[in-house]
Formats: sequence, C-alpha cells, structure tokens
Amino acid sequence: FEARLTQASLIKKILEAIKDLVTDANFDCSPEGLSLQAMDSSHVSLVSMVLHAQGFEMFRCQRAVSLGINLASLTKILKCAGNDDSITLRADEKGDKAEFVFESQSQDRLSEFELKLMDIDSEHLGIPDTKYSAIVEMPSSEYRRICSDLGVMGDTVRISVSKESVKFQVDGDIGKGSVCLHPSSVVDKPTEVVKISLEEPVDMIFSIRYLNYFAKAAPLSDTVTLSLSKDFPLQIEFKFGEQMGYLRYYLAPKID
Amino acid sequence: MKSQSTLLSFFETK
Repeated sequence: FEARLTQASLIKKILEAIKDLVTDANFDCSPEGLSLQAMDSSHVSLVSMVLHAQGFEMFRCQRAVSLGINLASLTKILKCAGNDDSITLRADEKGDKAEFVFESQSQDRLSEFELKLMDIDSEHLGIPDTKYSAIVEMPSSEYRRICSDLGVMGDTVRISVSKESVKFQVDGDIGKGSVCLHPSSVVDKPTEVVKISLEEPVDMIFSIRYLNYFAKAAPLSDTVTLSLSKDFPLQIEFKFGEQMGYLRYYLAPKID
Repeated sequence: MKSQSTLLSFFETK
C-alpha cells in the first residue's frame, strides 16, 4: 500500500478531530481509498472517516490491508510534518509497521518516520441507509460556537428542528439558555448559509460533551450537516471538498 | 429523566 497526499494538514486536522474520542483505530486501506470507523470506549459515539482514492495525488493498493494505529503515537509523528508538506504513507503486506515520508513544497527537506502498528480488534458497525426527518446545514464555526457557549451551562442540549428554525436549548444548574437559527433569506456567502430540509419536526436531547468533541472537526470544512430522526442517532457530517471524502460522527440520543 | 443510550442498540455489529 502506498498513498501520497499533497497537504499533510488534512491528515493533521482529521487526527485532531478524532484523537480525543478514540485512542486506537484501524486505518482500512482498499483500492477505493482509506477509511476508518471507530467507537469511543463507552459506545455512545462513532467516528466514520472516508478518504476516496481519487482525492490522493497518488494511491496504490493491491489488496486490502488494515493498519492498526495508536492515535497518540501518530499525533507525535504528524507533529513533525509541516502543514504544506506532502505526506506519503507506505505499508507492506506484513502490516507490522507503517512508513511516513514528509516532503516540503520546495522539495529541499525530506523526513522519514516509521510507526509500529498494533493488532486492534475493533467492532465494525453496519450503519443503515437512513432517510432522516430533519437535515440542517450550517456554518461549522457557528456549530462550534453554539456547542462551546451552551456547554458551560449544562450537560445536555435539546435540539428542536422545525421548518422555521433550529433551536439548541440547555437547562443547567445555574440557569438556562438557547440559541435559535433561522434559515438564511439573503445569502452573501455560501459558507454562511443555514438550510433546513424537513420531513417532520424533530425534538431530541444529546450530550453536549460529545457535540463539543465533534466541533474539533470544524477546521476541516466550512459547513456541517446535522441529520436527525426521532429516537435515532444524530449524524454530523464534515465534507472535505467535493471529491475528497468526509468525516462523520454518530451520537446516540438520550432517551426515556 | 432521560438516559444515555448506546449505538449498539441502533446499529448492528458486522
């Protein structure tokens, strides 16, 4: 397996967005691309990442291989890569180590690292194709701000989506608060748009702590999509451009 | 009082 990405910053941002939820994960390499699925230890949330092969500058994978990686170790290695460096990832069939090569844009600096891989027994979950009742698209910076603002007030947030608005409400020890967003009427910048597609109104409660973990993915995409259905896990998606891939989180709801 | 569910009750293990 060998793959080369022009910008190491993408991998660095992906890692930042998942390393607080997951400690070890299998990076699954196949001819289609690189993917990862992992749950947090309490099985409340799940991360699903896909990088399509066509998003790479070069991608070669003769047969599927899983690279079991400790994310703290990978973070240490990626700290040695500049944001604008290209990154080449290599692994052989034995699958006991992975090789990382970082090259500066001017090609005058080359650094190489080898990471020991581990055997990870991970449970793969089948996520059914779902027709969600409510889909909200909003700026990821707005999502991050709401989660961090409301997170200081309480542990859970009630998300209510209607045709007219999406409302985030918190009820905590010191008091309560809410933020309500209406779909944008005037659109200056596509990245500032709030869009709501609704089959039926949804009103659900989630842990703010997890929503805040997911907000770490905000640097990956200008917009975020929240998909909700009653008594079903919330899906939060950050897309890396059109053809590149995505990072999705799933969060189990609080239920009666 | 609402309690936290887990994903295992919604998604099947492959």
